[in-house]
Amino acid sequence: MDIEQKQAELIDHFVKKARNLDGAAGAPFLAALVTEATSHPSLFAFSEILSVPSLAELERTSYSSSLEVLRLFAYGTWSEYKSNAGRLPILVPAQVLKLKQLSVLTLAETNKILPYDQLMRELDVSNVRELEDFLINECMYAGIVRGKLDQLRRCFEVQFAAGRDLKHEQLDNMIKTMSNWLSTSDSLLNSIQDKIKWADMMSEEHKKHRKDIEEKVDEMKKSL
Amino acid sequence: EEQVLVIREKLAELYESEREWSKAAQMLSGIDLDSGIRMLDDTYKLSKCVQIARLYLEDDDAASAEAFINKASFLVSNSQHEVLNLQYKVCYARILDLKRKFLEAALRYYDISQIEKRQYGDEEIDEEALEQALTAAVTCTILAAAGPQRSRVLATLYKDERCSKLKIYPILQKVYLERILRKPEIDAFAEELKPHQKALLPDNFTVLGRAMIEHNLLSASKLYTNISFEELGTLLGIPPQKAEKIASRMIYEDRMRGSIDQVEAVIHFEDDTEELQQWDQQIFGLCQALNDILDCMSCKGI
Amino acid sequence: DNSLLRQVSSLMRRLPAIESEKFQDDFL
Repeated sequence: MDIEQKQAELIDHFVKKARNLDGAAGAPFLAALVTEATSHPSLFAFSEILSVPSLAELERTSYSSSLEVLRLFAYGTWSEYKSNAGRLPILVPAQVLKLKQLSVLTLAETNKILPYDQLMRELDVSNVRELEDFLINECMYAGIVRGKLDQLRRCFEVQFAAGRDLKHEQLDNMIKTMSNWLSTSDSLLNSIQDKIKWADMMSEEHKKHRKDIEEKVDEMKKSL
Repeated sequence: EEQVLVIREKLAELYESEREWSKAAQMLSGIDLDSGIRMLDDTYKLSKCVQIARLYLEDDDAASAEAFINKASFLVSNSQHEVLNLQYKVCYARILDLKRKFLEAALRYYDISQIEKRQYGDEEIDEEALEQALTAAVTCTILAAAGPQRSRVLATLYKDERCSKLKIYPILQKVYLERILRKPEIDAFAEELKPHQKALLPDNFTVLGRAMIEHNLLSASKLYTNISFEELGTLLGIPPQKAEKIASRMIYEDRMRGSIDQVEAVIHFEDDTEELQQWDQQIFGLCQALNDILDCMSCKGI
Repeated sequence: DNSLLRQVSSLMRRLPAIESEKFQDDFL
């Protein structure tokens, strides 16, 4: 929520700017806007900007690679950039940093425990110190991720990761996960309900049993 | 005695005018304030004690100043003289600062920074003086030994709106948020410090250096489940053995939770809360996040 | 609403809350 609040204004700003730049004359400025947005240190979401119609028009211009870059930052990772580096423009250092930060978020989507080896491969980092400095300064202190570094097990345990832009095909999985949560919560609540009923019942039986014994004791006393 | 007193006071004035602070203080300290022959009122005695302490403090002589402030402390509780009381408070804070009792000094400086009255007789307290006191409070807190007590004072200062306008605010923010401080930030902070705050200690660390190492160690304990001595040394910029020693002292003094495995050469950090409690807190955080989403949805009419 | 979707996506990653060995022992 914090990340979303912080970047909401930025998203608005870039979306408004993009809306005012259309047509062929606007293409170079849109390309510059894409570079600015993807370099901004506090912006990690790009689907709103991507959905501005003027951006889609870049496809048919000589600036179509900027649109590719924006898509990459919305959904892709640093590894994907490296595989397609020939088709894409060279990224400035701020963009490289941003894409690596986004790659960490993507990795955190599938696993809570991220091995150092995997992270070093994905982020092109050659040693543990460099990796940990990156995770501490650029991810944890940037507020996009929270977690603990484990040097013995050589892994990063993620406690929280900011959400990235979602592709349409990811929605089904999300719905499925939340349905599972719902059904698990329902069965847990039912289970608790049953346990409460059982506890009440046992308590009643215990009281009744105690009463029976006390009555028998009284009877015995009277007869004696 | 009356004549001796007058001579001593005059000589002290002369020494003061020549900036010979300690000599002026010594001259005044020869006045017999507990004389059985003459009755001196408590306000006069308090004013002399405070004046002597202030003179010693001009030469950073905390030990001598402390002797007179201690005498003054018996008199100040009954004193109605606002200027003297304030001067006493400032002296006391400075003495604690010089003696490196940083946390106590911080609390006293903070107290001074919060005075509401601006006019004390002929003396006017300007905003700059209060700002200086607040800055001194922040500085001393940052230099104090890292641990729970310091964290409480940091929280108080960080939440004080006035601190956000201080030049020292960025480092206060980082220290409060328990972030690792890097060399450029530490060097910038060092420029604002007084000599005694950068003095060399018997263990060959400076006052500032040790405070920064301990802070960074505590920051590391929030980021790591465990860390090797070697990596910790690299992180702190000191040899691994020293890193181990400082960590062990902090654990022993209960300022940091953890354990040391000398065989594996690893420090294991422990949280203040148990695993199950942490789990509980994570679930709580999740429920809060869920509520935030639901609120967001209803705001947007979904 | 992309912002909401991102928040939901982040929310979903929060479970399981903890996966450490120590937690598993305590939980058991």
